[in-house]
Amino acid sequence: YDRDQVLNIVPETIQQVQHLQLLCSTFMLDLWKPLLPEDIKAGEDLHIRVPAPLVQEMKDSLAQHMISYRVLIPDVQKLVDQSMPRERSSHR
Amino acid sequence: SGGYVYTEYHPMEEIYQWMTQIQKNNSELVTQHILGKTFENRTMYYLQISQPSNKTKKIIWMDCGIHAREWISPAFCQWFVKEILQNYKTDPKISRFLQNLDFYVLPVLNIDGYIYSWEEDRLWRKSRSPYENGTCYGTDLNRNFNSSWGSVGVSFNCSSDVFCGSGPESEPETRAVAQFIKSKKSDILCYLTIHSYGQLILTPYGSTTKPPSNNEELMQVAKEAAAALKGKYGTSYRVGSTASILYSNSGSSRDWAHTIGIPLSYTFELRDTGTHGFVLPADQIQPTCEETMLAVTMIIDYVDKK
Repeated sequence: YDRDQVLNIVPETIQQVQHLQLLCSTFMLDLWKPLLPEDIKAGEDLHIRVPAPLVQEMKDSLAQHMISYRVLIPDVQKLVDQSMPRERSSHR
Repeated sequence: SGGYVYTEYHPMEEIYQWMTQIQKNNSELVTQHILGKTFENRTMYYLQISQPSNKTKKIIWMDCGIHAREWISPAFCQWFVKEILQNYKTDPKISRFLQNLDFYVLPVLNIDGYIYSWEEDRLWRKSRSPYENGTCYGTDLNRNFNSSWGSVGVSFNCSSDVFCGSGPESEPETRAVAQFIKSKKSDILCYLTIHSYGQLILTPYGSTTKPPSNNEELMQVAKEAAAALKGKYGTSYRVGSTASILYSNSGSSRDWAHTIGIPLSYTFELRDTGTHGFVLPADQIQPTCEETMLAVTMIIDYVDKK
């Protein structure tokens, strides 16, 4: 999960919802909230984990479609390490 | 508590040892029982916290760790047991609970998945049973219960995180929980299942927006718990049916428990609203468990008085 990011997106229109659903299935992204692309709704939070190699492409695509986003977790692996007991994460 | 560190996450091996130790150190109150076996043939144990008495007592059931990656959930079940055992002699409320109620706690429901999340993939969610000749693994055990199984908010694709299995109760973990709860259903007043994130207290149902017959009671109790949380910790929990405030899903243990006649059935989505999501850092265990303990205690208090 090195440099994977979790983005928070709130789509505002049906078109944005549809584009996000397309991105989810094209990139096989890991939806955290909601869990299924069909549950993405306008005006509701979307949390999505984007693998590091796709982050820039994803952000470009969001910008292209005027979809604003916020980075919730800038590096998932760093958080994963923090959730491990100290001796285990130093062992890693 | 025998030196166990409750403010760190623990691998399954240590949780097994913790259960044994808890039983040994608190033999007057705690017994450890076998619930069943996982797909990978690991033993599922639950702890029964029960004060000896001639009185018939009702049961509060709590399970944790149905979703592997939600590590805070097993941490809370352990915290809950610790709190009860540490305080039952001195805290009048807990002492009163134990005069009327028994607690049955399953610290990790999805043991195979939990181990997989420690050893292979921190964000693994499902169980570990293979499908389609081993090309994909795992069922979402919280979509596998026999409650409108397969109807909404699930996937029949075994690669999906919400794959509901090949049929209702197709998974040994689900069957173990369901058979046990069915056998005790007339004594279980409250079913609690603990999940990881969202700050929600969810009521039945997820598979329909039609409210259950005791919806008013379900909502009132949960709202009181949420208000207590807000008052003491400032944490804003939302309360409502899963279908109305989260998303629709079928086959959940909470819905199933209510449909078989357990009147109070809740899912807790704990502390975080997305800052850390499924990867809550260990330094958040204590504050999360403290506030959750208050909310759970409020619900138990209602059950006890009722």
